[in-house]
Amino acid sequence: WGKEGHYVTCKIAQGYLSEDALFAVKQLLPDSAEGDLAAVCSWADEVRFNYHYRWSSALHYVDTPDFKCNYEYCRDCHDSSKHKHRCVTGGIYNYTMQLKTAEAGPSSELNYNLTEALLFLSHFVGDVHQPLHVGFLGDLGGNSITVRWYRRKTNLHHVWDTMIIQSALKTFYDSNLSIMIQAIQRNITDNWSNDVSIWEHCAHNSTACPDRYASESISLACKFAYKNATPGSTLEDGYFLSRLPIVEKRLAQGGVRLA
Amino acid sequence: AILNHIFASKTRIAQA
Repeated sequence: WGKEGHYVTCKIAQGYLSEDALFAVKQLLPDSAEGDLAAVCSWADEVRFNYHYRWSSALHYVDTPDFKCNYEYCRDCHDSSKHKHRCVTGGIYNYTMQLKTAEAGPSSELNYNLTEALLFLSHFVGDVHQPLHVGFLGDLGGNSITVRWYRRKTNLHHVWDTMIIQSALKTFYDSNLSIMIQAIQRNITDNWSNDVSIWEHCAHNSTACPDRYASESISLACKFAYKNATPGSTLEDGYFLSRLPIVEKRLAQGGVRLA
Repeated sequence: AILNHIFASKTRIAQA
């Protein structure tokens, strides 16, 4: 997501944190966050092109083989030649493990940077819910699909990261992110309340299940993001109004699952 | 759910 998407995801998550989790998060946040997790949920994007963090760039997405509308961890994430789990689901597993290890007790031999672990985890849980962050390798998750968003020339990935949300803010939420967040929170309690417990739980009571999040995203990418968005097409109300509910639900799911 | 799960474990150990 862009700045707005990460802010919304983390703001929603903050509303669902337990007392223990809120206390731990506030202890881990950098001073610059002033106690607000949402204020630093884009940090991973800011450092992505910084020399010292260049290794983190591949952790924001999954490269799905072209036209495969499913996700397979070993096929899409595990780089067996380098024994690396170089994708967003691997990143979520890794930083969940780092925070759990630290919580389980001060293990001297491991000196993880838990503040970075929290910020990367919060960012990646958001990203894996953006369908085109699990998009096709061939079109770079929609980055190389040039389209028009109303009159503006852009690419399909940017439409999903940013343009749909910005158009929604202008059209429905008085350009006020808090109003959009409140609307999504109302949706969670009024319309999706039965789904929340399903969203929250993972098989075998595991802490996170990013493979499920990624499978949902590639399916949505094929059904909604890529559909009716061929290179050179102009996307307007027809596309915007039918895709906005998908975006808002993915932001809600990302927030509830992060919490 | 992820952060609540991670940071709840400490309380559980304390209670155990």
